[in-house]
Amino acid sequence: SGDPVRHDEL
Amino acid sequence: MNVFRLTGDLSHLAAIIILLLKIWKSRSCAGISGKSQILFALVFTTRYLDLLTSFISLYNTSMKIIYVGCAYATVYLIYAKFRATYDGNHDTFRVEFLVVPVGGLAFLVNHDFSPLEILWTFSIYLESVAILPQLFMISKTGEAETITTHYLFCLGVYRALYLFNWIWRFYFEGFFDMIAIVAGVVQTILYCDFFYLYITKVLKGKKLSLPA
Repeated sequence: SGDPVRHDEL
Repeated sequence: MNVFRLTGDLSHLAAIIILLLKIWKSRSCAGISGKSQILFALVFTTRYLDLLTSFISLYNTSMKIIYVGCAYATVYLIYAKFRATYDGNHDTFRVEFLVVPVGGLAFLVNHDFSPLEILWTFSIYLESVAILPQLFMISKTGEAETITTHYLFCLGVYRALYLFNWIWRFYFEGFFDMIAIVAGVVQTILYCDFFYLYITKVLKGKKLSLPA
């Protein structure tokens, strides 16, 4: 799980 | 970060704070579904496990911690501190009918079959339906306090603004996440009926009450 864009969203 | 994303986050934050303050100031959680609040605590817990694995920004980390902290504080107020005011007789939605299918779907439809990814997917699916016990409770009692409707409005607007955020991201960043988008559309649709009542009744100064 390394998608930075997705981890950026709340 | 675009304007839809930021206002969406702030609307979400406003919803969470409105609910906490409502319960705290009135010393009562009457009319609030504890089940929905437990589901939201579960949503944030399973989604923000990435707090332990990746750092994005100070904004990102603080908001995640605030959301999780407030979710557990709300559950604590409902089930411990102000338990005597909790309206359990009307909070009868069977949450296993949400959690079990959503868990199964997260195993079947995800981006990557890894524990963190499945938990993230579970949280996205669960969030989309987590408000159902609350809406069910309102339909059962036939009314909602005005402050509760403000909470629901902010909570619904948040995901609707995220939809615009995803449209923005698709056009300007070429990014889209089908799981989040489909779940976000479902989530927003669930609020449409409520939005209609909010605009036609609450904003005109009337209490939200449903016809018997």
